[in-house]
Amino acid sequence: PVNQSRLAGYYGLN
Amino acid sequence: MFEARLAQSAILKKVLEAVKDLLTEATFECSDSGIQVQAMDNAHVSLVSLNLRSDGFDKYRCDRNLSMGMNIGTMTKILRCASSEDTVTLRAVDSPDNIIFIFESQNKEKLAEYEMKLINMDLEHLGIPETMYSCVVKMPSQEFARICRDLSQFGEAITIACSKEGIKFSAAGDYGNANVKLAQTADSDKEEEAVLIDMQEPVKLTFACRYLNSFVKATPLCAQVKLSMSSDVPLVCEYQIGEIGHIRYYLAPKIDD
Repeated sequence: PVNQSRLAGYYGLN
Repeated sequence: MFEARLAQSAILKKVLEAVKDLLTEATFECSDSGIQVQAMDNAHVSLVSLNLRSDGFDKYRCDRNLSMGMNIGTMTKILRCASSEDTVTLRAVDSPDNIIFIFESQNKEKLAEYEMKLINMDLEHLGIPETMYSCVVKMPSQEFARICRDLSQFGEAITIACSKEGIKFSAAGDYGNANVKLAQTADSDKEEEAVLIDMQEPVKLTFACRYLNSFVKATPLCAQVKLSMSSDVPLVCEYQIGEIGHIRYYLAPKIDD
């Protein structure tokens, strides 16, 4: 099974 | 005063069609250099980054930086009221509550104005660093759309594996599995039909079909799409928009449980 990652895990909020 | 005019509304119509599946609302940031949009989908899995340079417009004036929150559904409806050949002008005052879309027919005999209320939005800007990607693939956008559509029938996710030999898309599900391999074109006469792979290291990443199928709505904007990939970072899927700018989609990969 695969889970979906989110963008915030890669890029910080400006 | 903000005013931006395009000789043909077709580009803006295509841009809206390319974002409307992913975004319900977005902030259009207008400055002297052009119009920029950066917005995530509701699930914060994908991000749309749109850039339209001021020098790509037939007329562009922006006296003061503006952030205009727009409802994408409403904007799409308004753009659908324009003929592709109509001139489109976006106009707003310095602290606007509304934006006006003006469509003028080629023979100047029909002039239509649509006013849309702006919405207040919190800006959630992601800082995306300049990244060197392990694999950068350029391929015909229609081929990419076709592959995403075809493989979506087999599973909820598509695995993209890129090596020196080529790029392989695969999907697996309860009913079977499918894979499509594209080799780098040796030397294509037509730039638009070329498959070009710039690889530093092989990569293999898995993405949700749902989002890829939304990205390919940008296909009418450009004959080629650029896919940038590195292990364990989001995919960047980029379409040039004529001479005026680009639309980039970022998509977080699926991760093993």
